[in-house]
Amino acid sequence: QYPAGGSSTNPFL
Amino acid sequence: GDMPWVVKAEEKMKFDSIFESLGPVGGMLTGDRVKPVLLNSKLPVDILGRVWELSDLDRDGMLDRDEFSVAMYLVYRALEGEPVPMSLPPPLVPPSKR
Repeated sequence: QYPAGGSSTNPFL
Repeated sequence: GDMPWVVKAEEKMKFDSIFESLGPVGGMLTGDRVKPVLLNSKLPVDILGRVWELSDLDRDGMLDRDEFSVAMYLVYRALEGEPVPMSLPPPLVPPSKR
């Protein structure tokens, strides 16, 4: 769901 | 579709005024702006994380005013004791995103 190695777009994760 | 949005006009006006009070840039609020508002609800962080997942429909890490209304709607319902769904029910998807 998220780019590999990228950061989450969810500020609560 | 022509399904009515569950966020009614009166509630939308309230959510829009909160949205504007948070200082959107280019019509968008970043996670940093929205997070403290949702934390104010005192709901568990895992619930708020799910609220964010369901609200940020384009997964860009920011909420526009319709996405923000979805987030606020879910938070208010959760505070009334309704469970936050695992996926967004079609009537909750803003008409602009269908």
